[in-house]
Amino acid sequence: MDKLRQVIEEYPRWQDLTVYIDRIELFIESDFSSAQENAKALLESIAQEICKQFTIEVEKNISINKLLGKAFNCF
Amino acid sequence: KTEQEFLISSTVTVCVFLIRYHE
Repeated sequence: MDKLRQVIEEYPRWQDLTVYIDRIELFIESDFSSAQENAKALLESIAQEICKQFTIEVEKNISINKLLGKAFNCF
Repeated sequence: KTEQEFLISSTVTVCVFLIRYHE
């Protein structure tokens, strides 16, 4: 988690992601499914942002797997 | 607990990779 915080500090445009990290850290001991949901939302948010920057069209109800596939394909 | 930790840490690693690679 520290590594991710460090990366986000380096690149301020990703700063909104700290909300998810805070939530994951908050829930990881007490409510794992919430921590997991937030981890998924974190990944989704990064993948969405990458697709947006590469002007890749993303369907509204796309699955996380497909979305990540699209984000990786941008590279 | 170990599996849970693994799940979260691997997710975070992918996040770090995506951001670093993108930047």
